[in-house]
Amino acid sequence: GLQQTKINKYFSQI
Amino acid sequence: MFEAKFEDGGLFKKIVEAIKELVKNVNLEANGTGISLQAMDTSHVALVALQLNEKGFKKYRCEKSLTMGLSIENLQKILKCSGNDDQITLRTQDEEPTTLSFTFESKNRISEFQLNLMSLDQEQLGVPDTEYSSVVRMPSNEFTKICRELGNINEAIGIETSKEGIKFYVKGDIGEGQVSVKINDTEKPEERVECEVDEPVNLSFAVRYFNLFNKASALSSQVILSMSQDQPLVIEYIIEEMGSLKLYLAPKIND
Repeated sequence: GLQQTKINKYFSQI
Repeated sequence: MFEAKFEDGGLFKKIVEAIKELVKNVNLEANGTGISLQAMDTSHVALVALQLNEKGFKKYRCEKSLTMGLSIENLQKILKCSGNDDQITLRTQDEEPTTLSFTFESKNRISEFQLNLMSLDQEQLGVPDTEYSSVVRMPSNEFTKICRELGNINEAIGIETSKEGIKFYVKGDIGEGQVSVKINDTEKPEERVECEVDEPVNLSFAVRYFNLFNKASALSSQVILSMSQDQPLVIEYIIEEMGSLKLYLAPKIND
């Protein structure tokens, strides 16, 4: 199936 | 001292309307260049980013950078006391404001409200400037319609780009479907469909975020979809003369 990823996986916390 | 006057208060109301289902509490940042807002949705799948440039305001002053934590729900309650044709002014006096003042002006009345602010220690995310391999510009009501229609068939929507254009598709329990939007360079900008595809992409997303965000169609007749394989997609609504409202949405990937 398709797993939903999280947005903070792609953008680093500043 | 901060003061920002919207010539078209209805615009501000539409912006809040577009993000109210996605984000609950946000930090509104004001500085010399304008107002910005960045907040993740509660499930950390989407990021909303608003940028309004000071040049787009009827009046704008901000001597010192400010962060104003506010509840979108409470902001909406205040904005519901304004008319769509009102001019809306946001104002704070002190450097560490505890309230944000609103003035709603129409030809026959002027109203003043104060919204209590809160301190939110929210993580800010750094969104890198990305060269997207597929950028599609299309009518926003067309995109809204496709998302709503295909969203009835499956909660995940696929987006595939190619030199020919962009295809939206769903495969659900009841069956499947696909919608290919043709490129057209009609001179009417609000009907134009343009695709810049350096690399084709094939991505899947939870369509409910599109349906929540597409209230922003009221802001612009065009929507810009920027995509790269296995990267969050960006839906951008250009706010004429002022800036833009963006939704970054994380993709669904094959586990």
